[in-house]
Amino acid sequence: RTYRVPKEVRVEPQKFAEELIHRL
Amino acid sequence: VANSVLFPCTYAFSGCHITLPYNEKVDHEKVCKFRPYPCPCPGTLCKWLGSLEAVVRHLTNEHDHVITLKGEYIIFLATNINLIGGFDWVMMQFCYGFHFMLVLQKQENRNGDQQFFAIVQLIGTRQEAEGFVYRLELRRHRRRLTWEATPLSIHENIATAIKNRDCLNFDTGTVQLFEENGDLSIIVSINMC
Repeated sequence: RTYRVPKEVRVEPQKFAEELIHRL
Repeated sequence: VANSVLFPCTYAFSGCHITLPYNEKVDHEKVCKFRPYPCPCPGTLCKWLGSLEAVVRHLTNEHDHVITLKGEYIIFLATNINLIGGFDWVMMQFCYGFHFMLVLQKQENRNGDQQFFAIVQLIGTRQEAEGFVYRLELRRHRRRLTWEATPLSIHENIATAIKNRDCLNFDTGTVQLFEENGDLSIIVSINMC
């Protein structure tokens, strides 16, 4: 059986808009 | 009288040639592919509006932190997952001739409780989105957490789906089980159905 090795990408965090932070 | 007359779609100016009775016009315009689309990039408060074809170009040109990776099976490695506050990790995946936006969003409430939401949105119409299924998977030390669903279309709002928990949803405790040196790997696979 052949296993596919997926490509990996590092994704950096982007700061959330301030007014959206407390919407939970 | 209005129902016996055919009206042009409001988005005729951008290429829609459909004419239809007044009572069907509103429903059509909600899903019309010629409708101008807002920028789908979460958290940026970008005010851009444009055609479906221009969305990917806009994301590539104006939001250069959004990386695109080709392939239907990839690993989205969200770095610095333990940062305090609200953050988005956003990238695009290109496969089957379509671009999919992958979003991991971390929200923190006033008590400091953190929730994570991961979702996939097709840069395409609802009809096109229904031809795909996406799977998001966390794996580590013989544990596995999987979410599978139809991608959102560009007509649908990521914020609404997150509010309804219609996405992969987990908390800090789950992150601690799956993270490695502060990075969280999300295995993303997209298939046609």
